[in-house]
Amino acid sequence: MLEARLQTGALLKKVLEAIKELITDANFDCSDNGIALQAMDNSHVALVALLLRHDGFEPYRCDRSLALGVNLVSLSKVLRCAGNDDIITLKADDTADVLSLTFENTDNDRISEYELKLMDIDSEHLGIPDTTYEAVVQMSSAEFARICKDLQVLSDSVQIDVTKEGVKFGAKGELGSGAVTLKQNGNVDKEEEATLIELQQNVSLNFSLKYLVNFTKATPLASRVSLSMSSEVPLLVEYKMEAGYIRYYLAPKIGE
Amino acid sequence: TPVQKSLLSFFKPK
Repeated sequence: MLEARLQTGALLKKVLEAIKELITDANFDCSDNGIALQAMDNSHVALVALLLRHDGFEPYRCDRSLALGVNLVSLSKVLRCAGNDDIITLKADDTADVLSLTFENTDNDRISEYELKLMDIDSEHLGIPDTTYEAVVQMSSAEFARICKDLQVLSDSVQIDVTKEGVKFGAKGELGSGAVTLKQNGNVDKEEEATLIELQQNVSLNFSLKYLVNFTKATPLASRVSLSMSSEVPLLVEYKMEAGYIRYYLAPKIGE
Repeated sequence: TPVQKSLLSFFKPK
């Protein structure tokens, strides 16, 4: 059985907000390592890989690996019934036909209990090859969200060019073109806002902005984001949390 | 114009 108590329930609410528009149903794979999820969007263009490590919960107990098949829209609806400061406890027994959720307020005088019906989801996991990326950009997650949203005004695609000087996001469309360049600035006073680039080789890649904007729903989870790129391989967008991560992979657009 | 690739051409089912 699974028992996982999350002191900051708001974290789980934010995680659901970050994935529910990209994927509809997914298995939460519970093991002694923690709770993981891997799922592709319906059009097989993007993939979400989530890990909530066991040490982020207190207590965390999972005697036997369990796959909890969840409709993410339903789960996010139930999680909206939890207060932002509530402690959330997830429980499931080995038959895994329901997920029990308990929300306790901080004064411990209001306890709400919900049960969500689970489903059988036949999902196959994809093997993600170990990749040494040619370019890794670390930047403010809020800045990344702003750039994606701004450029979406112009086009449904963005070209990302990374050199050792900086990273340029450019878009061209019917109404015109636009570009935002962030210079590498590791010396700025505000570490949170610095743009840092590790580069083996310059890269220039095209991606769908619709998906990138969707990924930025994870912005409330982390102040920093990393973009890992190599020519003609999927982009990795990673938001690191205190005890885990949310990673998005996006297949590139490639010229014929 | 660039064409959207499928993720399945990069990542294979385990």
